Amino acid sequence: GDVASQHDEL
Amino acid sequence: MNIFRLAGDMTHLASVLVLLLKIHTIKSCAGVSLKTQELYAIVFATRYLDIFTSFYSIYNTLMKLVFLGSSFSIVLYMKYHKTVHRSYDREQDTFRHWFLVLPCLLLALLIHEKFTFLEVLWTFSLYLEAVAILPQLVLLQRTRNIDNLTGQYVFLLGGYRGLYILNWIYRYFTEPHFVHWITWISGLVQTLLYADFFFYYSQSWKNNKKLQLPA
Repeated sequence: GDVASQHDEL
Repeated sequence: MNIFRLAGDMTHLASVLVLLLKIHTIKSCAGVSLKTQELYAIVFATRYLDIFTSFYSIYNTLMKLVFLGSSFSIVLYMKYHKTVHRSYDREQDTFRHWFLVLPCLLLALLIHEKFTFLEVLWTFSLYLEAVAILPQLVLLQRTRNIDNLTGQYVFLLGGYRGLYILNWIYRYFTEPHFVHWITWISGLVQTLLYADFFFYYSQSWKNNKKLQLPA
């Protein structure tokens, strides 16, 4: 995945 | 955002609210492990450093602030609020939680997706979160009388982890390239730690009895 969607979770 | 992820986040939020309700309203933290709460404060402080570097959504930022604020205020309440502190089961809450921190840090230095400061800390927070519930589970086992709120708190926390697994399965099949082994394995380990608790919780619920864990 791209960096932007990497850590979209909590 | 899928329904499992949203339900997971809401369950997580509910667990924190239940705990704050107990501490703030009843002014008691009986049966709550300060060790686990300290570990969670470290987990969120190291994971959410990206508030300053990347923006995903208002929802994402707000939730991060809520989890940071609540975890630190719970720790402060338990340590420094006179009435709350008096109800703390200090003698029972003896898990050597600092010994969990170093292995998690070493593991994060060894196994990570990218070797950058933020990424290693993020990975460390995943490992630490996986085991952070251990002092709480040990304390529950030692506490003779588990009150409903404490039981519900742990139940909701476990539920949040379970829902996140469903969320990952859903994302794996709906989003191309959604593969995060480190997150998945540590999330799975964390959820498995609750299995025993869930068993006794459901038993007590089914038999309409007070929750009691075997020693």
